[in-house]
This record gives sequence, C-alpha cells and structure tokens, in this order.
Amino acid sequence: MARKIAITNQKGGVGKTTTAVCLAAALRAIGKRTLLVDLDSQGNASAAVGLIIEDDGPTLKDLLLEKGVASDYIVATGWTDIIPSNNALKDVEEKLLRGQAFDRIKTALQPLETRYEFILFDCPPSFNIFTKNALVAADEVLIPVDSGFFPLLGLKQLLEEVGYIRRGLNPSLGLLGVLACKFDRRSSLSEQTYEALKSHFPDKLFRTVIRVNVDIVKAQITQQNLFEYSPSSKGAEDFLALAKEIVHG
Amino acid sequence: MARKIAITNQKGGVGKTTTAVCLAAALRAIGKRTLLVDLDSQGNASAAVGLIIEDDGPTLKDLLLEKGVASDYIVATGWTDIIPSNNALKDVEEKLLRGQAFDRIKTALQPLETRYEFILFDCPPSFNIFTKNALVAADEVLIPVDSGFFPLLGLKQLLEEVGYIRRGLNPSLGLLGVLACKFDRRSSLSEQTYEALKSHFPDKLFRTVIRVNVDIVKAQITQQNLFEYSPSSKGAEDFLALAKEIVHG
Ligand SMILES: Nc1ncnc2c1ncn2[C@@H]1O[C@H](COP(=O)(O)OP(=O)(O)OP(=O)(O)O)[C@@H](O)[C@H]1O
Ligand SMILES: Nc1ncnc2c1ncn2[C@@H]1O[C@H](COP(=O)(O)OP(=O)(O)OP(=O)(O)O)[C@@H](O)[C@H]1O
Ligand SMILES: [Mg+2]
Ligand SMILES: [Mg+2]
Repeated sequence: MARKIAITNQKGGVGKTTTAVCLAAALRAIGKRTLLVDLDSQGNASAAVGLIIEDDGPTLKDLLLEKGVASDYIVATGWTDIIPSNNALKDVEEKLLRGQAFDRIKTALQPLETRYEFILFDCPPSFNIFTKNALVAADEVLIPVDSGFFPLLGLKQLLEEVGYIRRGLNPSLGLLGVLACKFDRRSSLSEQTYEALKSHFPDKLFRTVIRVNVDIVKAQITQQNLFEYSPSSKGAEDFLALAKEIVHG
Repeated sequence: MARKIAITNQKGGVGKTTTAVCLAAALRAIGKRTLLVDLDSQGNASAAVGLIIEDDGPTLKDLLLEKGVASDYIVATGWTDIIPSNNALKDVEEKLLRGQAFDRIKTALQPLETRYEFILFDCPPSFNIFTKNALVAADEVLIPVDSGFFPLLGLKQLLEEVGYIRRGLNPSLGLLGVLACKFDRRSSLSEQTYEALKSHFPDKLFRTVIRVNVDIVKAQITQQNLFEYSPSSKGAEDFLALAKEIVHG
C-alpha cells in the first residue's frame, strides 16, 4: 500500500512545490517507487520536471472529469512519475465545487496503490477543492513552513482545516510533520521560527531542516533533478535526510 | 479621485502583502491619504497592522454581503486606514461565485473615492472571486515578482487574466508596473531575474527594486510600521522610493 502524503500550506511561497519535487527525487534516489500529483493550476511541479503543457494537453483536469483512468495520465519523466497539471485545472473548480466532489482523486488513484510506495500531492496555496481532494485522498499531511510572521500565523487555520476533513471525509488523516524550509543558519529569524515551531509541535517537527540553497532554484530553472544537477549541494543533502527520516521514522 | 491599485500575483509568497502594507505606510509618510483593503482570507495585511480579528468580528466579509457601507468597516490604525479581513472571508466565496458578483468591491468603495488619494488592494495567491473583485474595482495593477523560475512562469497567465477582465468587466484596467521584490544584490539569481523582467517589460518594470531586508520581517513580527520600526532600513528606503515613483512617475 502506497503512503499518500499531502504537502500543503495555504500560505504562499513556503516551499510546497520545492518539497514535493525534491522529496520525490530523494525517495527515488533511495529506491522508493514514487508518484507526484500536481494539484496546482500554476503547474509549478509539472514545470519543475520539464512538463509545461499546452492548455489542451492531457492533465489532471481530465482525470478529475472522470475521463479514462489514472494510469492514462502518468508521465514517466527521467526522474519521477507525475500526473501533471496546467492552468486549465482552474476550469473545473466550479463544477467540482457544485458537485461537492471531494473524493475524485481518492477514487481515481486507488488502482495505483500497489504500484507505488509513495504518492505525493503538491497543493495550491489555498483551501480550494483541489487541496480538499488531496486531504481526502491522503493518509498523512506534511506542512512546509518558511521563517517569519505570516507563515506561523496560518498554521492554526491549516490545522483546523485538517481536523475538519479528518472528522468528516477522511478519519485516517494524520499529521506526518512540520518541515522548516529555507532555513538560514546566519539569520536569527530562522532560529526564532524553529524554536517557535518546536514549542508548538514538540513531536511533529522534522529533525531535518531544509536550508536555503541557491542550487535548488537553479535546478528548477534548468528543469533538472536536483540530485543530478548538484548531488553534493546542501539541498540534495537535506532532502535525502528528509526522505530517510520519513521512511525510517 | 482615488488611484485604485490591485497588488496581485497568483504565485505565492512573492511579496504582495509586504508591498501593500509597506507602500501604504510609505504613501502616508509622504502625505497621501491611503486606504488598504485586505482581500485575503489569510488576513496577513490585517495582522501586519495589528488587527487579528476573531471569526465573528466586522470584516470585509460583511461588506461583501452588502451589510452596511464601506465606511462602517474602516479601521484607522496608527499608521494606515484598513478594511480588514480574516478567515471568515472564505465562507462567502461560493455565494459570490454563484451570484457572479464581481463588482461588489467596486460598488462598495465608490463613496470613498474622494476621501482617499490611494486605495490599495492586497490580493490572495489565486484568481478567485476576491482577486477578480479587486481587478474590477482597480484602475491599475501592480505585480510583485520574486527571483527564481516559478515567479516568472506565472506572469503569462496573470497578464492573460488581467486582459480578460479588461476586455469584459473593467475596460480602464491598466498595468501600473512589475516590481522586483526580495532582491539580493549578492546573488546572480536576482540579477538574472531582473534582466529577464527588463526584457519582457521594458517600460513597465519599476526602477525601484525592493531589496531583501530582515527589518521588513521583524516589523511584521512586531506588527509595527516599518517607517517607525526602522526608518533608515533598506526596506523603508526602497518603499519610499517606490511611493515617490508611483506618485511622480
Ligand atoms: N530551500 C530553498 N532554498 C532556496 N530557495 C528556495 C528553497 N525552497 C524554495 N525556494 C524558492 O522559494 C520560492 C517558493 O518556493 P515554492 O514555489 O516551492 O513554494 P510553494 O509553497 O510551492 O509556493 P506556492 O504557494 O506558490 O505554491 C521558489 O522560487 C523556490 O525556488
Ligand atoms: N524585501 C523583503 N525582504 C525580506 N523578506 C521579505 C521581503 N518581502 C517579503 N518578505 C517575506 O517573504 C514572505 C512572503 O512575503 P508576503 O507574505 O508579503 O508575500 P505574499 O505574496 O503576500 O504571500 P501570499 O501569496 O501568501 O499572499 C514573508 O514572510 C515576508 O516577510
Ligand atoms: Mg507551489
Ligand atoms: Mg499575502
């Protein structure tokens, strides 16, 4: 059975996509069969793995409209399997909302449960129908947090939302952990944020911290796998440590 | 007549709220009467000016439901006037969407046009009904952009969305400019991003660049006005320069 992890935080720019893509690559590097699902109409996870799809190409949008099966939409890029998205995803939001269709992803991915060991969902920066679909389909939630005031502010709302989904649509949904991202050892701000997270989530804060690292961004610009682009970078080191912490606990 | 500026970018974490709040403070510092409108259910702009409102307090949500008039909802904080928001804003999204209510903000703010010289809209990281309301109410769009791959990727979609609103609901909507945020002179990435923006927007890229500056974040943590917290900081300098560039061209 695949471990299904929703990577979510409604605060924008905290490192959701970076975590989803780099963790998928790190899990692959330690031999775990991993599928990435891009649930954001920005299509950043898809672009990061080299897939910038024209508006009418086959994407998650079609799967959500129940056209065909999930395996029809899997693209095997050189370094990760992905069900990609693009801006056309926005077009189905109202329809899914009207139909209260919260379990489309869960149902569509069920046949893939034995094919993968991990399925990672990259969520958009809002509690929209796509994030809710991911929270209904997932078993675990991973919350990336950046340093500063606003990222901490939104955690209460985020946990309320997760609790709401757990009580109603997905009783088995648990918090895998909170991940400190873009951590800068030189800045007191990062230390302060980490300490604040430690006191709020004493047993749910990952020991692994993702340090700020320009190689991560350069790998994204060249749409390359961080582990090929710069295997000895701080980013590669940190995401490998994260993958091992998730696999071995 | 107030200049109404929508500060928007669906890419998360690029600096929308920071720009809205610091620009409001900078405009006030040069004597311009300014109103800030928080259109994000995260309520970050409201929190930054010291207003973390309990769920049932008076916020933009009630104004959108056409309860009372705009002036009922204005809070005069020590350093800016604001119509605040909180998480309850999410509760009206479906209702406004069903009613295709794109001009609620425009209509509600009309009586304030002579009372302010600038009205700034802080938008959420998505093209939802609140961003659309801001684009219908505004005359000008200011687009903050952070360095890296994903922030540049989304600009095409953003300009398409602005064009769509201009053709249909708001023919007078224009692009005020693109603003380079979190600029780090030590990093080649910032230079590369700036050059890319310059070639795409030769006459719409602000001369002013907002440099990365920890005082900006520390002022947010203490919910203070950057111009009081650290008047000689790089952040205060840059936002003052931005305000002057917007006022004088
Ligand atoms: N550890 C890091 N070091 C340096 N830059 C990083 C790091 N993590 C993320 N970034 C950069 O920060 C920006 C935001 O990250 P990312 O886009 O992954 O966040 P997100 O939460 O997915 O954003 P959104 O809310 O728009 O979906 C990106 O430009 C990314 O390249
Ligand atoms: N010039 C700057 N220097 C340092 N930090 C900055 C700067 N501008 C913004 N930040 C920090 O970057 C983070 C993102 O900025 P901000 O929240 O303003 O972006 P946003 O676009 O409003 O995000 P969202 O998409 O969630 O609405 C915040 O934690 C903020 O403190
Ligand atoms: Mg993302
Ligand atoms: Mg914001």
